[in-house]
Amino acid sequence: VPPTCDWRKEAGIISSIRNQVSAPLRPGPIQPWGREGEERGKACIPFPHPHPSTTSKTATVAGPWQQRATSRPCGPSNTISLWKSPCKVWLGEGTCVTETGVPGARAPTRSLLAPELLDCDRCGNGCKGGFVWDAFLTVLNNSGLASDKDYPFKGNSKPHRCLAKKHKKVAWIQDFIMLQPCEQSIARYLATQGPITVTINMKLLQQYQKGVIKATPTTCDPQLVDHSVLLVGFGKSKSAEGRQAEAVSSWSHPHPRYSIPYWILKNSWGANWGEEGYFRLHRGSNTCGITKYPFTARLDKPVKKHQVSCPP
Amino acid sequence: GSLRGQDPGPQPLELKEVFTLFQIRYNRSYSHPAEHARRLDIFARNLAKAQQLQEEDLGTAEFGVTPFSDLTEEEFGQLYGHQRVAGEAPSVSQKVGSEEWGQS
Repeated sequence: VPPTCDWRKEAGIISSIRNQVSAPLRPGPIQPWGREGEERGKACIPFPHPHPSTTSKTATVAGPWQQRATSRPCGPSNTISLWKSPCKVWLGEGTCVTETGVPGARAPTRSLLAPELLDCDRCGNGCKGGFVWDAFLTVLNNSGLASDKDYPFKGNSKPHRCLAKKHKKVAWIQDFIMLQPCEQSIARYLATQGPITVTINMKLLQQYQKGVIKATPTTCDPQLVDHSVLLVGFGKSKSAEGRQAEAVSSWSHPHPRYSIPYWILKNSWGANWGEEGYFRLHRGSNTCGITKYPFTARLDKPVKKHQVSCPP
Repeated sequence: GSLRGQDPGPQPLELKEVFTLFQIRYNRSYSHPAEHARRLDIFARNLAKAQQLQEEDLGTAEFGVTPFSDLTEEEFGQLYGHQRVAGEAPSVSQKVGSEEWGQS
């Protein structure tokens, strides 16, 4: 596991910060929860509006796609066959692979799909807050996802209005995985595979401004998770004591005792919340239940490993 | 700004000024004076809560005024969170994939 990892630094992997409750604005006085009459909060699966784009769940789908498109040379056989579509397939992060198999020019960012998740969610409760696994099951059951161009967001969901079968799929997954509830293996997967959707207790986030949150089970119950966000990196920062110690001594490098390992998480509450839309949680203490439901998508079919046999 | 290291909470007059700055920064207005008074009260409670979180935090986090400082914890949970998930991991038993499996 590398000491630090930040997928925000890889161009085209993480989309811009969205706001899950900024519904279409209708004229009228502004209420604390938005404009009068706007259906704020109804779109409870965190996804941005009006451009339903990368959410914690959809980003997890978009991210690995994007990496594959850029992370290794495209051969016409493997890439195009999988996508079975002419060039100009927007992967939600704006990269296109041309017919010749050479990664194409960057295109304007388009979006994937969250309206479909709301309408086709198997529990029909997309608007009361969806579960991560339901979103992935919906993707699998629909054999893929349509783009928002084909499946526009209407601001309210009707579970029985699932139009998925009517639209061409632009992205699909082979499977989704729930990772081990272990921060070391989550870090390894994040660093080598890509972003992961996690579900945390968001209790401390209402008053959060910046810095690394290090909570106790008493101040942030790791069992009561209620908000899905996207895990995009990890690192270490100096603790307050570290900064003081550094001021009075001549340590040239941070002393392990004074550095705080943290996770970098992407939220969907707009860019003027937290650290430009992101926040950091302490890494190594299951702060706010970050290890409870780590989910990610898998694009490739499982590669058959050669069989091994356990000695008798 | 953040509350880390500040003296305990603003004075009443200061509170109103801080609340007015909050309204300007986050584009808030309230239709009735009673609603304004109620939101000011919620705002004050949230500032006190932020102070407490600051003291309890073991990391480098800073708590203070945010876009949600005029919402009660319940409103905030309803607007931004979803149903609380407790207990064990889901047993995903449903047969996955539709008849078209393998086509797309």
